[in-house]
Amino acid sequence: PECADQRVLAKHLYDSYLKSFPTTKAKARAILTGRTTDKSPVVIYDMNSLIRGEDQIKCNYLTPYGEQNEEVAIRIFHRCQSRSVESVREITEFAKNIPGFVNLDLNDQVTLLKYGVHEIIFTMLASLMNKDGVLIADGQGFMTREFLKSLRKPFGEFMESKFEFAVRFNALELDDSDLAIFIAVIILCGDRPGLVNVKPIEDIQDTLLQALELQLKMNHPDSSQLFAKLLQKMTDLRQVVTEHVQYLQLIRKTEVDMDLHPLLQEIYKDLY
Amino acid sequence: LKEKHKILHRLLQDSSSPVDL
Repeated sequence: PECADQRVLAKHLYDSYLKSFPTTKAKARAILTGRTTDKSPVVIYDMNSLIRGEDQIKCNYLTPYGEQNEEVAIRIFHRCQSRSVESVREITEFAKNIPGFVNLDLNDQVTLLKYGVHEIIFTMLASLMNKDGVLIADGQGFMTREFLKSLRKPFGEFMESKFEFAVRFNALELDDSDLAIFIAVIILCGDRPGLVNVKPIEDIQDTLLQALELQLKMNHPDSSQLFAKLLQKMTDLRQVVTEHVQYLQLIRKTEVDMDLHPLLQEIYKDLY
Repeated sequence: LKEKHKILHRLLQDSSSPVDL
């Protein structure tokens, strides 16, 4: 009966995940490997292909501030921000569907999201990446890693640590149903700074961890120690977030006119 | 804490309600 409960929980989280996140890993991998009847993504690999791509890709967040005349590196950085804000909205909706989450102290709900959202953003970004680049605009475009690396300092290094993490993480070959539970586990971490009431958070996470372990055993019977390997990735994710925050601090120092979205300002303030 | 995170707080309070399991 306990296993049955864990399977119901896994199914519930997977359904919530599909409702909350429009671009699934399954869709992204189909596009990246050419196993889809949809149009191939527009490949952006230099300034000319970027300009062509901007005409071809229809997406609200391509020009979020309506500033086509902004410098390319800053424009791309702004688009990353807009996508991050949208991701925070999606993750919040997903979190509210984790059984027990909305019954937690409201301050703790805020803390869990504040510390969890970027770890989840970089987990899900890995689904859109391969070693050569990243899908953008819901799979309409593919921006190469080399092009991102060629952007002027300090923007050129901004995505490298995310690619390095993605290559290692994608080697685990998780699918969307695994990721749904893993993301819930990340949100319900009882060791986030400033939590008021840790016990109920740890209780929910224990239940989620049991569901995740069973899910991985059933979905990946030949992959030994996958559960342990995946838990290890949570440490790596914290490192990626720490580096990301350091990059942002550098960018805010060197780019005096750089504005940060108010939602991201809230999240980054006193983060690490 | 929620006072310092007005937008996050609003996202948590607004929009769609949670699904019962």
